[in-house]
Amino acid sequence: DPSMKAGATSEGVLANFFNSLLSKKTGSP
Amino acid sequence: TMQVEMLEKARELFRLCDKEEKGFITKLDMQRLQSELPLTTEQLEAVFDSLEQDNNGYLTPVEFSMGLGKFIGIEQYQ
Repeated sequence: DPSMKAGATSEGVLANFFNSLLSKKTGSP
Repeated sequence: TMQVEMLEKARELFRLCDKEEKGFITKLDMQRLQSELPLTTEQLEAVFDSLEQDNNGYLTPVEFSMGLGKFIGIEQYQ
């Protein structure tokens, strides 16, 4: 079921997204 | 104060995505982040779709901060 697969991966992608943004923010002066 | 801090953070992160300060984020804005973030265009589209609540094509600061809140909730849960 592709929709189930998408649901399972979206949390990880979301975490990756927010973590990247957060590190970008802290990395800038 | 936790919530205030979270909203502040959400606003700052929102601004990183909304470069033109339109007040909302489009899918195109999201796709542009591909050059700055270690995510693929497809992943950024998936993020947009999962954050967007009403499917109008715009991601508002409210929707964005709700997504961040959910994410922080997940983080704390783990």
